[in-house]
Amino acid sequence: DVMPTLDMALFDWTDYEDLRPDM
Amino acid sequence: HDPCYNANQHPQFCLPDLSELASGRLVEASSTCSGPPGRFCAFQDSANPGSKFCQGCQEHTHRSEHLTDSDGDTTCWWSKPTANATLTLALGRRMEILYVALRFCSPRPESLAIYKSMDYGRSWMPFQFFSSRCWRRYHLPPTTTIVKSMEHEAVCIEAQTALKPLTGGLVAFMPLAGRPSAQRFEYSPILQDWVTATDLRVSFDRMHSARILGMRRKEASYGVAELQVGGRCKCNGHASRCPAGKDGGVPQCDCQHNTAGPECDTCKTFYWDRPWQRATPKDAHECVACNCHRHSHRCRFSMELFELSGRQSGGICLNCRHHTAGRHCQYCSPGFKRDFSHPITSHRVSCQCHPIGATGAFCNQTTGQCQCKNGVTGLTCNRCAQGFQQSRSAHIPCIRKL
Repeated sequence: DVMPTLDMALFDWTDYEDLRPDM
Repeated sequence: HDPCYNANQHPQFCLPDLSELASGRLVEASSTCSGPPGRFCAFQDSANPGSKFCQGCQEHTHRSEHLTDSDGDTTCWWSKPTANATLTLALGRRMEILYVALRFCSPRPESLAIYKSMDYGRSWMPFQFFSSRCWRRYHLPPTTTIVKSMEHEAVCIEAQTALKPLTGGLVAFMPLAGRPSAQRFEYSPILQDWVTATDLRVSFDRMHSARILGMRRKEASYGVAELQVGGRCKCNGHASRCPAGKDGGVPQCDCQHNTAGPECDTCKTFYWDRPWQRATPKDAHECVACNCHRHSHRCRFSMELFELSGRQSGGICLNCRHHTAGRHCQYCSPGFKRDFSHPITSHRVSCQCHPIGATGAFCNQTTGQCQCKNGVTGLTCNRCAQGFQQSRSAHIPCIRKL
C-alpha cells in the first residue's frame, strides 16, 4: 500500500502559523 | 599560434622575444659636454694617435639621446672633461638582462663599472667591473674563472680596457657568460635573480692617462656612440609576448598558463589547485583550476592538503553556492539533498524534506532520507506510516489509528 501524501489543507494551523507553508 | 602551447594545446615553457631595451629610451647622463667653453678631443683613426682632433662642445650635439638612437649615424654622447661620469638607464620594470654593450667614440676607459638596481633605483649593486688595475681600483682580483659559489657576484676583468682602439672600441658584458649554472639557467633561481634588473648604471671611473693619450687633462672626455642592452621582460616562462602598456607605457607580460601578475608570478583567481611555479622547459607548471563542481568561483591553496594528496591537489573551494558544501563543494548543505537524476555540477540540489512531516531540514547526504516525525514515513516524510493516519495537528501530523 502506498499511503496518501499528507494533505496540508487538513491541518489546523491555528497554533502553528509559523510552520504553515505557502499554499 | 602562441608558443606557450604546443600543437595539441598543451602548455609549454615560453619566453618573450629578446629585445633591445635601451632603444628609444632616455639615458640619464651625470655629465654632458653641452656648450662652450668646454671642448673635447678624439681620434679619427683607431690605431693612430696622430689622428687626434678637438672640437668645442655644442649645446645639442652631444646629449645622451645619441646613445640609443638608431639612425645609423655615429652620433656620440660626450661627457665634460672629467674623471668620472655615469649613464643611467631606467627599464621601467623588472627585466632579465642578457647583455650590456657600449661602443666608444673615445678610447675605452681604464676602469668602468656596471651596476644594476632591482628596486627602481633605490639601491644599487655591482654587476661587473672592467679595469686594467682591478686590485687598485675596485679592490678585487682580476678574474678569469667564475666558480659556482660566486656566480651571483660581480667580478672584475682586465679585458676590454686596453687603450686601443682609440675610437670605436667595444665594452660588452653578458651576465651569464662564464657562470657555471648558465646552461641550466631555467633551473637556477640564483642566476634568474642575478640577471634581473629594473635599472642599469654605467660608471666611467677612470680614463687612461691624458698624457698617454697625447691630450691635456681638460681635453679628455668619455665619448659613447651606442649603449645597447639586450634583454626580455621577466615573465617566468609563462608569456611569449610582452607588449608595451597603454599609451606606450611599461611593457606587460601577456600571461598564459592561467597565471597572472606583472611577471606572471601568481595564479589567476580560482586557479589555485597547485602552487604557482616558474615554468621550465620540462614542465610548464600551469596553474590548475580548483575543482568546485561549478558551485564556486573562488578557492584558496592549502600546502598541507597538497602534500597530503601526494602533491596532486591543494585547492579549497570558498563560498560554495547552490546549497553545497565541502572542500570541492561536493556535499549538500544541511537540509539539502542531491537529486541524483542530475549531475553533481547541477544547480538543482534542493531540500525535499516535507515541512510538516520532517523534524527539520536535515537529510542523509547519500540517500536523501529526511528525519521523520513519529508516525511519518517516506523519503521526504510526506506520508503517514502503516497504522497511522493524518491528524489536524501540524505538530503531530500522524497519529496512531484507534
